[in-house]
Amino acid sequence: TVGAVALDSQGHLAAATSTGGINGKMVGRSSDTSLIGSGTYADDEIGGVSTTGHGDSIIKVCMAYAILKNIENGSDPQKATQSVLDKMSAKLNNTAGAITISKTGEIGVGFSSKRMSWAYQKADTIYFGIEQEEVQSEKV
Amino acid sequence: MEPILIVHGGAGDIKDSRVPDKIKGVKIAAKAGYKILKNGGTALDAVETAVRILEDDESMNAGRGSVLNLDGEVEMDASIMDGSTLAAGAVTIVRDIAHPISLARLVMERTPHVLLAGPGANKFAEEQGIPRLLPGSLITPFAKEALKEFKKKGGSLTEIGGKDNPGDVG
Repeated sequence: TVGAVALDSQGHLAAATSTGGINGKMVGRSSDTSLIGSGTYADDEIGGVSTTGHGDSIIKVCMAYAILKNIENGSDPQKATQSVLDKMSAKLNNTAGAITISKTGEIGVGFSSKRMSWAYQKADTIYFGIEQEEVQSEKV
Repeated sequence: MEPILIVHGGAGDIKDSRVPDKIKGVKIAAKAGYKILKNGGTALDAVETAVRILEDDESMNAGRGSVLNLDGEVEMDASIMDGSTLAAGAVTIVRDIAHPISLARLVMERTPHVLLAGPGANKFAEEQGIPRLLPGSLITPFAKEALKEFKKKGGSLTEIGGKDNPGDVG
């Protein structure tokens, strides 16, 4: 799965996600990626989210929307993202990841899987990682 | 407001050998999306562009490089949402098009619906002038091998991609 979330100079948010699904899936299986609120969500008044991971579990917790509800209720994007991932993994014993931007441009990156590749650029620096707790940066 | 764009290239038990390509891919997509924003482009254009780049990157599980279903075929899903209006568009079980994310955007902008599925989504793509690729065009050798391994060893559908099962996750 791949995804992107953006906040533009007008203060508008958008989110997008695309996937081939899960290897060896049944013919005709749909994923969380196609479901607004699970794989993708954006609301200028709160933030934007794109998710990845075990889609059938992500659907059960409406992950993208759940993360934004956490932000709406006062959590910062990082905590909002990680707490939904942790709850999902604890309850359903599967893993996932998500990227989040709040309406003020704060970033959240979280995953309960072993790895998730991610990157964002801020001014002339690109930040990226793939391992848990890893944040690398380099000048563009 | 200072614009910002973040991308991901999928979560899971990603093989060590796939790590460099995954990192390279997300960096390229993030830079391209950010450039659009810095030039005054919209968040919608930026996320669509970033995802299109990732769909073209065969180290990613989307577009070319997608994992295979049990019949050895690519069936793809995509969605996009505009935070300013809550407009949204999505496609599911779509086949043989290069950029499902752009089709999802067309669903959002040119239909009264949110989600089109399967043959209906492909029919809409055709009506919108999106070229249909030859069957099998999106299938990579890696995806074929991953399905072969999956069928041979079985295993979890949740953490695919490790040394015992070189697939990828949804």
